[in-house]
Amino acid sequence: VAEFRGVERVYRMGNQEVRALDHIDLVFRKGEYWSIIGPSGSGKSTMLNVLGCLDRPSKGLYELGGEDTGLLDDDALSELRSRRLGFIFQSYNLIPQLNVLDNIMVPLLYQSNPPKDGEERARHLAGRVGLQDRLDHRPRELSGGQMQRVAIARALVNDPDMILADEATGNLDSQTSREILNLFDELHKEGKTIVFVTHEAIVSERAERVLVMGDGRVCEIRETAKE
Amino acid sequence: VAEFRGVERVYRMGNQEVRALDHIDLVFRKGEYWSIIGPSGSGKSTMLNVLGCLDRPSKGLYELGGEDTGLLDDDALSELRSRRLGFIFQSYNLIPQLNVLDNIMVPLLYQSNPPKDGEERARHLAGRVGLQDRLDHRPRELSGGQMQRVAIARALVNDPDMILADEATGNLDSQTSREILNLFDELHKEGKTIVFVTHEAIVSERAERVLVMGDGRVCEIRETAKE
Ligand SMILES: Nc1ncnc2c1ncn2[C@@H]1O[C@H](COP(=O)(O)OP(=O)(O)OP(=O)(O)O)[C@@H](O)[C@H]1O
Ligand SMILES: Nc1ncnc2c1ncn2[C@@H]1O[C@H](COP(=O)(O)OP(=O)(O)OP(=O)(O)O)[C@@H](O)[C@H]1O
Ligand SMILES: [Mg+2]
Ligand SMILES: [Mg+2]
Repeated sequence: VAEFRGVERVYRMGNQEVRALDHIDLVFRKGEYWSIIGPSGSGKSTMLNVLGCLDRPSKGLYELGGEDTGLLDDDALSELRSRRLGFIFQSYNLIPQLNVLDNIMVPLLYQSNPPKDGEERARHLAGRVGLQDRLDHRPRELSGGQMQRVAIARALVNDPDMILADEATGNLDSQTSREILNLFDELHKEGKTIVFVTHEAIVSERAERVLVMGDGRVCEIRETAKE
Repeated sequence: VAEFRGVERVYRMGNQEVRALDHIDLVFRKGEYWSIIGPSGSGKSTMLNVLGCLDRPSKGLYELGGEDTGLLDDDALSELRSRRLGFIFQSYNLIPQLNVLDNIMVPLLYQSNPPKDGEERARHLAGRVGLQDRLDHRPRELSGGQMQRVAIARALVNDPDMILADEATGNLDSQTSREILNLFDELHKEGKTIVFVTHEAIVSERAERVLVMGDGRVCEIRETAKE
């Protein structure tokens, strides 16, 4: 369970203030399937970053699994993240010096007890996202959509409980997008909590709940027709 | 006029070969309005890079404005590019140390005779893409879609004859996308040649001609219903 209470995220630029998140009260429960949609600059990535403990609120409370994240130091937050969360970044954040397979396996390095079948999992996931013939390529030897798919596979290699995806299909053709969304559907059926940001209304309807953002606030929450 | 004759772009990876472009015969004429669509990894960015003189064919001939680009050295190619082309990259390529306004003005630095009203043009374009309140932000202080819009404004500041856009609306909500495509429509009416890559079929229909790629080849060329 992830709970936002009165959360604000404010950036000070000189004498100006940017309210990236403005009075957010929200609960995400275990096993739910959310999409987040809204105009460019409305706070979707900021919302996802706070949800994923990559950023802290300037005001208000963010509780994850009953713990007040404001009371955890950066190391504890980082530990919480690597165990429980898989994050797909809007700008991928791949390591330029590593090939596809090693990039996918990076989260395994953070674990104190990495699973023995880590490489096998990575190869399997690379296959699931269609990159089996690109395992030895570096990021700069990949197309935009291929880089996006490395980021997706990497987020899943630790078998996280919660998957946070920021525009995970933004650079994918409709066929490949559909395959990625089918993969999210499967993971959801396995009991995982999924929250993905998208700018495409069609894609947002694949979730069970849609959160519409505007100017750093929650404008609307609705349930989709999906059973 | 940009003409591809028997163009190939092959990457050698160890003993394997990746055919990013495979036997391309194609003509883009002045003032035309094209979209390029196709699966992830099918060669769209490679096609655009060769078209924009950012990459050279491994085989075959690419002629731009009657000149065989194979006979031009890198400096001459770079000169040709900065005068005539505006390029919007799939990964934006903004300069981290510069703010939005300066990033938009970068192409003016490459000109031997920069127009006096360069800064005014940059401010106007920032307004056209909705970034008038972000002029002083650095790229890392922007949302994904805001960074994309800086890349769009920058490609237009030199008033180029030909605009090449690689997924220019990939991170934009539908409203902002529509505004960018309206801007492309206007530029086309002014006589500019526009070629944009998109993974969204709806967006591809905004052009007059659609080029469908697959596995490095031209699968189909069709005209849209748009008059
Ligand atoms: N430097 C490189 N070395 C080896 N292979 C490369 C290199 N750059 C690109 N490729 C390969 O060339 C193919 C075409 O790449 P390209 O970037 O043109 O695809 P694309 O159609 O733009 O894909 P996307 O929709 O995912 O952006 C891909 O399969 C990619 O892996
Ligand atoms: N470090 C920062 N300093 C100042 N302002 C920032 C910073 N980071 C983000 N912002 C601003 O906060 C707002 C929300 O950003 P956010 O990245 O959450 O938007 P978004 O909804 O994800 O947009 P997009 O759809 O374009 O990705 C934007 O207006 C942005 O300019
Ligand atoms: Mg974002
Ligand atoms: Mg591409």
